[in-house]
Amino acid sequence: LCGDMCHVFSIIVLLLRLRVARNAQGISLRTHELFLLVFLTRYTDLFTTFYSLYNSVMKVLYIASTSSIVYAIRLQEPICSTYDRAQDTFRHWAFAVAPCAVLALLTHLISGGSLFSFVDIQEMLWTFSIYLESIAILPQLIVLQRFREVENLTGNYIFFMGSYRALYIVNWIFRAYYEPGYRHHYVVYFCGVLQTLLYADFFYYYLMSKRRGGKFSLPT
Amino acid sequence: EAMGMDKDEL
Repeated sequence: LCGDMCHVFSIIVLLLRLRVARNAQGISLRTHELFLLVFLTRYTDLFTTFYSLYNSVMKVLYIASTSSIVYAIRLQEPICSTYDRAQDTFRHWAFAVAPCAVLALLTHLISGGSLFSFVDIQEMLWTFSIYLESIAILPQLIVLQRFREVENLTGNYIFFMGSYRALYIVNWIFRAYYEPGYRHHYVVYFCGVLQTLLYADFFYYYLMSKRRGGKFSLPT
Repeated sequence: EAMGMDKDEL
């Protein structure tokens, strides 16, 4: 629950950041397009499996809020005209989506899956989304490096985004110990750790700047 | 194997 709330909180902080400042400076559209793709490919089970009201509501919330972020940065004046396309240069299709798709296909085939049923495709999309989520923050980290000086709200949103997966690691350890029959998803574990590690450097400078109480900037 | 109840996390 804490992990999920960190995730929700990061989304709220980002929406605030966009709507209050009415600009998208220092924000990577590509990261949010990747997240939208992650949620759309992971939550196809909204139509096939019901887990709980909480689970379904959160899924819809993630898809809706991420769509609204992408919409605001792409199309909504005056936010969209402040979006700096020239700084957001990570080639996300070639270096994120394509490799994750290949990896998901390989994982699926190696673990004995086929490609001929809806459930197989659904399973493969799910695996793809796990891989893609782990690196979806990369375009944002690149933009951050370019701007160097990070606005408070932008820093906060990335901090909560990172904390969310870090807390999931705690959740996996807890469930593995205390929940009989909890099924291990090693791809999820691996990607969750990778995802958290990608934030490590950022966490360090973020916490240092909070301690100093000064402006938050990244080193050269 | 079908998507079971094991994908209950977000």
